[in-house]
Amino acid sequence: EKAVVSGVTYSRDEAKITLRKVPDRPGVAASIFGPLADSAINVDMIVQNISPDTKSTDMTFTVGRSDLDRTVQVLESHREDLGFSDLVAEEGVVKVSVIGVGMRSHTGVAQQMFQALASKGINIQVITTSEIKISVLIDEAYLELALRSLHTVYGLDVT
Amino acid sequence: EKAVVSGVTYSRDEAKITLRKVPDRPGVAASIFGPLADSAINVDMIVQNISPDTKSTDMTFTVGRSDLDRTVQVLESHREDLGFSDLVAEEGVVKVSVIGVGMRSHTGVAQQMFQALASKGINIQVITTSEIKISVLIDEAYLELALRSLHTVYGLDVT
Ligand SMILES: C[C@@H](O)[C@H](N)C(=O)O
Ligand SMILES: C[C@@H](O)[C@H](N)C(=O)O
Repeated sequence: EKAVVSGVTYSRDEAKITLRKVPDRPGVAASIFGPLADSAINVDMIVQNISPDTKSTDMTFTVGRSDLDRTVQVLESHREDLGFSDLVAEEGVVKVSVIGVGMRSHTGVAQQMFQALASKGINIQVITTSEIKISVLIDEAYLELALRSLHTVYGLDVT
Repeated sequence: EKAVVSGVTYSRDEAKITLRKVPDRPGVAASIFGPLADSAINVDMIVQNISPDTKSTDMTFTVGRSDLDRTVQVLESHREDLGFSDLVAEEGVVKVSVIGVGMRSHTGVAQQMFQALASKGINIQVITTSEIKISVLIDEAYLELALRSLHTVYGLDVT
């Protein structure tokens, strides 16, 4: 599995927005991203987990830091029809990704990534995956430590 | 933005596992995927959102349907040290993805995808993204309807 990881990347330009308890019914996700698309706000990560009670769930996404205030304004102005209970906006996070083109399975690569972060006491706030990539959001204060630890674990140390 | 989407793909071989309320502290994610890697269980999607209370959060991931029972056994046998409150295992879901190589932003493409699903009354259970892809989990009964709707919305209709 070690040979599978081809690189580690990161993005500092991430601000995290979480809409708590959006109704879990068809159309809600579209109603959140419609106004953002209309305002030409670029969204990067989108993460939603299954609803814990079949009624509502949390929706998290990231925007560029310079778009954070505008994003909050757009969402607050649509608060009535979106129906979220709270909006949590936070800078100070970075996205760190592990790229593995041959990853048939994420298990081993993910475990190594999570272990490398855990060994430095770095808490994982958000996780998303695609077939060739595992991305996490962590506190920006830990970026350099995370990158060094991941490079070591995957044998990618640069001279 | 329309020109950006190059395809729609899907995977039927997905079984969803959710560990409710895992402790939100460094090392927990590694302790979940360690035993799965040791059991050579292939994991596909991994989705975790931020903790609603800074104490615990839900962790969802998918495995091949033939691995579902074994996965549940492995996790139940580690229930003590993993500390989750519940384990929810479910077949009957499919992954549908929209691929866009030039996607600088997910906003417009995501909104169209979510709207195409909403227009057919299809509820989105889970969402994850990478730079070139947006994936959702939906009820398998809606697969054909979802694919047709997405092909139409992105002008990918096949003859
Ligand atoms: C929460 C949101 O994703 C909702 N389930 C929808 O389909 O739009
Ligand atoms: C929940 C889990 O991701 C935890 N925050 C960790 O870092 O392992």
